[in-house]
Amino acid sequence: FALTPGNPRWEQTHLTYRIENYTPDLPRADVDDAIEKAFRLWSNASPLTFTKVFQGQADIMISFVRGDHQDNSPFDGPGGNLAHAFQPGPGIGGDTHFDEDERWTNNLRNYNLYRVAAHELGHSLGLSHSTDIGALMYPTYAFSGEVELAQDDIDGIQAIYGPSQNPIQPIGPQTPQVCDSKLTFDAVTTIRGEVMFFKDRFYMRTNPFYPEVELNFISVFWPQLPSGLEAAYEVVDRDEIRFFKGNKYWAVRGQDVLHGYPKDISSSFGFPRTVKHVDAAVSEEETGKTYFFVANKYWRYDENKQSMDTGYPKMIAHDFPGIGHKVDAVFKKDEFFYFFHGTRQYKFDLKTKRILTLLKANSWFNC
Amino acid sequence: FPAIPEPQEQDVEIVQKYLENYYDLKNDGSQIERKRNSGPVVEKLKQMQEFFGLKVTGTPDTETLKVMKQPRCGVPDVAR
Repeated sequence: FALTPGNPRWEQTHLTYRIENYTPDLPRADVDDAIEKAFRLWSNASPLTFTKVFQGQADIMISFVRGDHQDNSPFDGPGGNLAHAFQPGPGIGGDTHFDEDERWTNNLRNYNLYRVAAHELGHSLGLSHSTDIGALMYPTYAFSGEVELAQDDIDGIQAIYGPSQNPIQPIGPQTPQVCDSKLTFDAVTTIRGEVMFFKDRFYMRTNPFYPEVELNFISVFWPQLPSGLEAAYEVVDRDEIRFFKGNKYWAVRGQDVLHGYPKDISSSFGFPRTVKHVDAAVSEEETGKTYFFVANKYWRYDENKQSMDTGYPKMIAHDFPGIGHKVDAVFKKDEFFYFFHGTRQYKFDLKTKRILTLLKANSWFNC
Repeated sequence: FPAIPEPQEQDVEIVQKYLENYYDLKNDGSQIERKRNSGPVVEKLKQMQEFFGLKVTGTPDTETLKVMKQPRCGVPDVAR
């Protein structure tokens, strides 16, 4: 996180705000609601309180304006610059302006007012932009359906105003650090010749042409997918990736989530109803066989016949010696399965049925 | 390796505007052409690439331009 240079802050913790005008894009009640929720995020994490007033000068004046609106920071039409806010202080200090040339929404479509307001109010309270892509105070717009303070945002606001008076201090999600030796994964899959790693709300991928590991929100590609995925695998000859969470799964092709999903895993693959979720999955293009790992067992599914092979489930330890009794994620590359469990990764030779190498989970990130 | 395409004129404009808006690049009105590889532009570009965790090259590569074209907050990333 970053505090605004000069560390401007509000001396009083009970602040007022006023919505000077309303965008025609949304019902007034939705605008009121979005702004109120945005303030509540920050008051929950700090000693600050916010009271809405309906006339006169409030500490934080909120308005929808377009183009040059006489504050020496003109807006730029649709897209680009969405909104801005001024650091704490008298007069224009703390005020927040939304670009009326944008379309303001209360859903996944660009641009969600609640999401942008939560960011701008951070500036009104004294925060600058964070370099943490998972933080609300990151400069670029991303919306994955939820609006919450990341731990980085909470640390920032508490660095200015101290802890919340709530008996239970709020905690927020942390953004994975690709070179953290304790990094673990929820799911891993190949995807059109690349490998994609999933953790919480984020994906990570490496690119042979670019040394930096790309980390971003899963919603950048698939806004409909939930965070905290549990398994993923690619069906190459259908150009499909299947994502699993709980007893449901989604199928995507490129950036499109296919129609009719999510579907139930039992009725789709033939799992017994006792199977409530899948830990990991991987498919062999050559044989059309897909391996589903659930607790200490695994199933084998035939993609061509579209049915579970008989004689399953079997014990993981029996057919994948050394892999143990639990798998977090798995993907196939060349003749090997790469199994992930905690911070460990096992390169498993399918021919000899032996572990060839023990690696760190994030060994693909050139740390 | 894919050849990094020479930035289009429009991209040069995007880079210039972005760095003026968010990285306090001074705009003294001189021709953009002369500025493309000028010291200040390269230095501000590196600052932006550093901020966004991009490869710090000082040149407007594809990844950098992609970030510059994303919708964002109007508040600068560095103090004016």
